Amino acid sequence: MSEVIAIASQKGGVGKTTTAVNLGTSLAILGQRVLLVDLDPQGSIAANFHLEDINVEYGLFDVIVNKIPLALAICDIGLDNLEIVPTNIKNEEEEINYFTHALQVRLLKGILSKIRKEYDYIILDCPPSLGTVTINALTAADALLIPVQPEYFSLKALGKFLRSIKNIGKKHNPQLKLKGILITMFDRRLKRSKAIIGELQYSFKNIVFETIIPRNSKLAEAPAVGKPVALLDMSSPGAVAYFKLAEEIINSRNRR
Amino acid sequence: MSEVIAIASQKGGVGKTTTAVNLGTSLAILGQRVLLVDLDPQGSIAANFHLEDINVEYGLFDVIVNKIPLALAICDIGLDNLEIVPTNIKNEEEEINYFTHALQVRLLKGILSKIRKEYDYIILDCPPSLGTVTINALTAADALLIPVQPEYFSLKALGKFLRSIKNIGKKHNPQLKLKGILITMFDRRLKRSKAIIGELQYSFKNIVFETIIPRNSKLAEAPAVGKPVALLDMSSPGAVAYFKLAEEIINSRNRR
Ligand SMILES: Nc1ncnc2c1ncn2[C@@H]1O[C@H](COP(=O)(O)OP(=O)(O)OP(=O)(O)O)[C@@H](O)[C@H]1O
Ligand SMILES: Nc1ncnc2c1ncn2[C@@H]1O[C@H](COP(=O)(O)OP(=O)(O)OP(=O)(O)O)[C@@H](O)[C@H]1O
Ligand SMILES: [Mg+2]
Ligand SMILES: [Mg+2]
Repeated sequence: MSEVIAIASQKGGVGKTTTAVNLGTSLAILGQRVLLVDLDPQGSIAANFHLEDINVEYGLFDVIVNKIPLALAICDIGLDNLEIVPTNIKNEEEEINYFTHALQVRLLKGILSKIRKEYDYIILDCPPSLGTVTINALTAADALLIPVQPEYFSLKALGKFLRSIKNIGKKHNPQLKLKGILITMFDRRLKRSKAIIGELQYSFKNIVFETIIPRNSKLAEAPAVGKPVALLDMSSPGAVAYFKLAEEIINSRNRR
Repeated sequence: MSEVIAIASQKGGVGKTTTAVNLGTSLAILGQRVLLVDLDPQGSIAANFHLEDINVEYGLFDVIVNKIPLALAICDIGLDNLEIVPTNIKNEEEEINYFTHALQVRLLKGILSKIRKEYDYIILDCPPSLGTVTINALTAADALLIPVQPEYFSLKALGKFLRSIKNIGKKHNPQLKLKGILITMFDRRLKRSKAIIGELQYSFKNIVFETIIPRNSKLAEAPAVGKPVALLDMSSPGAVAYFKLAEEIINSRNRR
């Protein structure tokens, strides 16, 4: 039986896509069958694997708006145990159309239910907003992972986001669990980062992942060569951290 | 006569809010009368100035959804020549309501027309999306400033974003000009950043601002103490860069 994990945050640029790609790859390398679904109109998952518009025929947009079967939108990217569904939104008119269809909040849950048993993990990369698309993801998900940068705006946004998640959960998906808060882009040299991490671990004690993702150049360089970081440099601090996170997530599931 | 500048990018975390606050403050210190309008449901502008929910009665949400006059939503934050309009969105239901009202794309243009002559610059901080709220901003604006981080995802998103802007301009606001592309968070030590900046300056020759904003701790620390960077440390590389940008913008206006 698969677990659907939504990676969401209203704050932009906190490492949602980087986490979706590298956590997904690490779980796949550890033998889990993984499907990465890109819900963000930016289409960063496709960009990460250099899937240009020419080789993408269908994406989540076509499944949601044009009722294409999900199976046709699943792309093989040549990695064992890892498949992706790109967004495939080409312009702003399609984007508005996509958000409007997503007003039916249980749409994605229904779409994913048909293929759930083929995967161990289905990971949803969300856009930086709390609109209809993210609510669709939270309704379809079993668990939620929230990346947080150790910066003021990101910390500030967290409290409000958690309150909203509680409301959305009560209304649309009472079983939704918080998998955890993941600290990303941690730079050990910055005093402010250590202070914010201290605050996070104090205020959100039991829900912050043990694994902290360091700021690491290899993580930002990997998408430029179309790879997850584990395939660029397996021993880099970024790759090691995402492996540890994958193990932490597999172990927490076994404990349940 | 005032100039309305929208600060927009679909990519999250590229420095839209940091630019709105610090460019706005620099223009105000240089004697320009500035209004900062926060269109982003995250409400980062209010967070930047520590305007907690208790001291905000009305915001752009109330103007757009509840038809409150804009004048009631303008907050004085104790800085000469600088006033702000916070977003004031408290939960996800209000957020969906806000985005739905924004389907009328000329709404903001009408709202701002009543107060334009009281300011030299009106700066719009946009959410990280290309949805109805950003289209409202692009319809109301005279000019657009696009912050870009020297990173792969941000560079990749730029081409598509510029194409969409052209389409939106043709349809809703043919006079919309591109003020420029602003390179933000530049870390001189990173080889990949220099390469991306070279690519930006080559592909977008005449539209990249001369001023480049460096990655600078003071810029990230200032919001934590409720201030723009110029009031935390006027001589910091971050404050100096935003002053230069303000001068570049004032001069380009005079040249026109
Ligand atoms: N740990 C890290 N170390 C260094 N760079 C990182 C790290 N994590 C992410 N990045 C870089 O920071 C930027 C933001 O990350 P990413 O795009 O994954 O965030 P996001 O939350 O998905 O953004 P958006 O809100 O636009 O969807 C990217 O350029 C990415 O390459
Ligand atoms: N030049 C800089 N140097 C160091 N830190 C910066 C710089 N510019 C912005 N930051 C920090 O980077 C993070 C992202 O910046 P900011 O929130 O302004 O981006 P944004 O585009 O408004 O994000 P969003 O897409 O969520 O609205 C913030 O924590 C901010 O403090
Ligand atoms: Mg992303
Ligand atoms: Mg912002």
